[in-house]
Amino acid sequence: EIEQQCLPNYYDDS
Amino acid sequence: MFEAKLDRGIVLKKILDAINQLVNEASWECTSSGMSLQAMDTSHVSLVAVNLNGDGFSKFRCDRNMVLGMNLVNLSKILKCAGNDDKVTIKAADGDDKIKLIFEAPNEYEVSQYEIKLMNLDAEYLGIPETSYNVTVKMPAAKFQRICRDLNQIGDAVTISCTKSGVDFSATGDLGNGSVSLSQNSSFDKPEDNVTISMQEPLSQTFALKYLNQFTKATPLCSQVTLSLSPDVPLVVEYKIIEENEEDSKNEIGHIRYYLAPKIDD
Repeated sequence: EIEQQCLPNYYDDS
Repeated sequence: MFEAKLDRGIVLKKILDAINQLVNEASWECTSSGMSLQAMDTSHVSLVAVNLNGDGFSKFRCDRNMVLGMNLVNLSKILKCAGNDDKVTIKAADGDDKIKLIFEAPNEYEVSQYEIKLMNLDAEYLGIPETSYNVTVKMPAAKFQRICRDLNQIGDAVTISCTKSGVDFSATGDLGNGSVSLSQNSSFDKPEDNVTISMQEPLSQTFALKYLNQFTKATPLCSQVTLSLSPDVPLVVEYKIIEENEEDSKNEIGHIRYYLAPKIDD
């Protein structure tokens, strides 16, 4: 299983 | 009161098939301009965003903004009860805890009605800014599906590399390695087979095929897919939502966009 970045690291969560 | 009618139920079926394995529960935001949905998978690595334009429906009424939280697997089960050519109407009354789905058969004397319970879901909304991407690849959706499926036989990840000569998809695994190279081409007779590459600078990024293979469930919606890439931002995979009506004319009524963060170390 490859390690992936998470999306909230890139986009603001509101 | 919310009411939206699509002339061909198959479009809604295809949309649900494209998202319900990635996300099980999500909220549709309904406004006077249309319906939209945004949801991340449970690991927060990928995100799906669906947009349906109000004017893409044969009837669309939204008196006030509504949020319809629902189990998408259950919605998909109910939609399987609709014929591909049925007209499908979604109705929700203000403050109600359920939505009504009405399927009208083309024979005009058979009408089915189903109700689904609504859910209060925690909002997990990501603000995605308008981004100018370094590389945009527009290619046949079926070709992208095939490449992702084939390379998953080799490894868990695909490296997408774009150069002036074209775009390479490659994978490496215990059994060896494989790659598929596409160069730009255009056909007047078969525009659905075109490969269009727009590139500012060469780029190479690696993504998990597990997610890309989920995204390709949207392939039946549209003949072409668009991949947008830039260094240090998630990949965007976009499918237009096309409704084909009885006269074989095609209307673009919205889109599905999938976002996938790159593999760590990229």
